[in-house]
Amino acid sequence: EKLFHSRDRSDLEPSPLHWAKPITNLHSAQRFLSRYGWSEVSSAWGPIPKESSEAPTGTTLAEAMRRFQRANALPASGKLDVATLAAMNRPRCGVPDTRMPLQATLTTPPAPRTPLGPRP
Amino acid sequence: RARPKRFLQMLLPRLGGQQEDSSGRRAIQAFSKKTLTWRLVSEAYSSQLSVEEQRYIFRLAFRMWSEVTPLNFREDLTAPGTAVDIKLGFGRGRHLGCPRVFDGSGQEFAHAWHLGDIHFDDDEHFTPPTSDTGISLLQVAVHEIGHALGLSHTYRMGSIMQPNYIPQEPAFELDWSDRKAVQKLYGSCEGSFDVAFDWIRKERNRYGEVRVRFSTYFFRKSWYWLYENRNNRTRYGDPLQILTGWRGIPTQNLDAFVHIWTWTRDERYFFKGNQYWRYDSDKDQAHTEDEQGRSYPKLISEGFPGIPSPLDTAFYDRRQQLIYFFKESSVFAFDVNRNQVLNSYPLKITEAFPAITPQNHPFSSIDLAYYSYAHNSVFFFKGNAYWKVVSDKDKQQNSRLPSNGVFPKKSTSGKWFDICDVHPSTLNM
Repeated sequence: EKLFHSRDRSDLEPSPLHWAKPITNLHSAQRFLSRYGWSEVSSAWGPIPKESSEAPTGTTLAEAMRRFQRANALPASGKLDVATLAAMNRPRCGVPDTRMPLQATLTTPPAPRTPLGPRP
Repeated sequence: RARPKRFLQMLLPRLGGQQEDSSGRRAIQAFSKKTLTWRLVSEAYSSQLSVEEQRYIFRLAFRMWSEVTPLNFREDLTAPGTAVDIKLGFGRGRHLGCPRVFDGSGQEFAHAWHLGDIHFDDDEHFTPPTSDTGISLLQVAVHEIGHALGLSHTYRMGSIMQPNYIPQEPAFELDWSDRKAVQKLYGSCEGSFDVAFDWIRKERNRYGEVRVRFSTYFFRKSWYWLYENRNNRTRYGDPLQILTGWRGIPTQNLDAFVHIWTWTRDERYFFKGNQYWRYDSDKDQAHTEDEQGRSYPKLISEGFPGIPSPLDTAFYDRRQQLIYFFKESSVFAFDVNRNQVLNSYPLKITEAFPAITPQNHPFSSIDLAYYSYAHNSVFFFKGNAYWKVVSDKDKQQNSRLPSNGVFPKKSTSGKWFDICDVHPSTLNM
């Protein structure tokens, strides 16, 4: 069983085998940005891209990073720093995010260019 | 066979799906019917909560959206799976034939398909609303249902559609912006009402001084809402059943409410058909009999001689101490002190309450006449529209306005926001 001690199982800890792989490096960050629609590279709302060539690189990556950082009220350095990693590792919904405009805005973003996905 | 077929359908351009407008932008599609069905798939229960808890939480999550949209949601346990609009399920890793694989505990906790199904990662620690640990299943469900309805992520503070899970207070609700976002897709809640009134309560403060407060109520069919004027919305969790909140009066389809309030009288009456009931605000129930021992309900013809029944609506004018009773195209002014109809009545409604703009008038069969203390005005409602009656203040600002004139009509949903029906199966939640 999964180990717990409280009656309501509120202290239930999942097996390490079931932990999500944290985002710790540039490669996984690239995949994150692609997966959730932050890069210009197509991020189909479908199977997880397996090929690293599908992830953004170079200036595309930096721009995608900046967009993500602005949306999360982080310094838009375009570089993968500790705060950005922390933001990427926060619990989140699996639906891709909307595309943010180049300037940060507090208004509800427009409809995403990346489709949320047709009904399976 | 169904899973690969659905997977392939997902990869193909969806017929009637998102369409591009002339600028190449994709338009968000929405469900086209008002009542949507949902089901927690039996082969995809969570291992962490009882099935009843899971179903209750989803029922509540759907109801929260129903309270702010014209949509109703009904749990459907019997129809074929393909006929259910939104199916929900829990899974780990590869799950339920879904092309998006869950990643284990942490990071992704759920996803939803536009106009489609919702999946929860059962490696996450989902907890009921009462828990202060783990991830609130209710909050996640409300978020994912938002996606299923067509909403996207937003980083706006306070929105339920933020992509990251942010622990909320146990009493999280859909705020103004979330409501308007979904109403852009599905419209605002419309519909006529049977009765509306401001219920007066007298309270004493700590100095012993009597203070008067009022609560605004709207009634429709067998349920009612408390409307919070300062918040521009109904009370969270409404509507409620008349049966549970107002004891002793008819439980549906009321005709009118009148509060006779003078220095010497404080009497509240509900009307339906040819009868009326007096309500005891101290005991919070209808009177069973009057001071002379005569039982309620009583006949309108006896308590209010000269007034026909059934009525369309009524309101009490405190300044003139008259009750205006409305039936079809006529209005009757009833003097509560002399207990009789004024000699010059009945009149045509259009005569007693003339239109300021020609032909812009409810004319007859008014659904509701309501005096609002919040707006210090009388309003006539019919269908989805209301007409404001000229008040003393209006007259002071513009002396040319006819007394008791009726301003041009406006949309009710543009002044009293989000008074929405829910599916009857969720009324007792």
